[in-house]
Amino acid sequence: STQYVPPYTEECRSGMYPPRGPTFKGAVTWYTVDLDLPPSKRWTEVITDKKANLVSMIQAIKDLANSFVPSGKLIELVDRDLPLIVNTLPYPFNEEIKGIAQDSGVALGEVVLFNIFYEVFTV
Amino acid sequence: CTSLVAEDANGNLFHGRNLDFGLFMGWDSKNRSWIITETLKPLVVNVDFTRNNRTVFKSTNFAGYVGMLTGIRPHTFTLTMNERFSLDGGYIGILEWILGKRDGMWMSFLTRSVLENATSYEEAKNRLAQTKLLAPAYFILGGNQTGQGCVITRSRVLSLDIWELDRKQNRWYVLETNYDHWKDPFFLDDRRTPAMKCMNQTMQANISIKTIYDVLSTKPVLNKLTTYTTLMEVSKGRLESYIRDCPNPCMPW
Repeated sequence: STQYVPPYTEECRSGMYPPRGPTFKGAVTWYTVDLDLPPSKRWTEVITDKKANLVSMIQAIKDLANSFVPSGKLIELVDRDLPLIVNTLPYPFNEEIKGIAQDSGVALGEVVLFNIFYEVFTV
Repeated sequence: CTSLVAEDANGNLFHGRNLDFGLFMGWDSKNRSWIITETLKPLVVNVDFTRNNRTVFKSTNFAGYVGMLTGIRPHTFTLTMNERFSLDGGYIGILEWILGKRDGMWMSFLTRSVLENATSYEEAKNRLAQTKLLAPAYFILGGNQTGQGCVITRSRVLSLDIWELDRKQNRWYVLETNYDHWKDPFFLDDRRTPAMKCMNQTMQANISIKTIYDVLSTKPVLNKLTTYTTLMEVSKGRLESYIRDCPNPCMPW
């Protein structure tokens, strides 16, 4: 059947809802972000819960960058230069990004890179 | 990514999306999965953005990312964005930004600003179509009245096309992956055809949150890059998301 040769096109699935089984990896937790709070404080609850996951995702991107540039120069550039860009980003996003770096302990340049990744990735 | 807006026979609008990300960013051959995709899955969160203790909009986010890729302004509009590849890409926008030419907007800050401030489908559509961007993109927008659904194809500077629901042409859904809808998709990455086949097989009479989830669960619409599936129903202000896996055999993208 077509399912066993690329692109592994299946017959249209049915009865998949409510989500369960091997294609369902888990529900998604709800958080509240209070827009009345100062921007740098808005994401504290989320980041406090997800700090470890954020650190390991950033580390995976760093490992990838180091595999392209083993000297580590690419990471140095991110950590040294991207903080310069954060103050050119529109308010309140620049302040929210600073708050996330503060709450997570991740370098500011790396949080900036994560947040502009869409534009960077088109490279 | 695969995003779709569909209208049922009663004029209800539904919006669904698979967020696929992490292509070519490290393959784990032991687990047959993409490294970045797998590290993104635990970061998926649903967020209720409030002001004066009232919901302004809701979104599905990656924790640590302040822009928006998937969101609903309850009872008003729903919005997702898909990546668009173009030689006139984001790196040019970033270079211009660094050189001080800062009249464009970062894509995910625009979607965040639209969800936070636009108060109608038309206003959202105008802002998404007319704001200069740093990178090209597809914006998939659903409204709260019959016929309000479209795919806005954006270059950095222009709105190249707005493809709308059209009852007269029996276009009861619009579906976008990562290719301009008037061109054939890249033959090695055709998720559009199987998705449309399943939508047509479902038929308008049966479209619902459940059947949209079925379409987004069918390989290769579901693939190794799929991090989450979000389902939205604007009339109920409802957003629900699920973290996904794609059991082997499964396309890498």
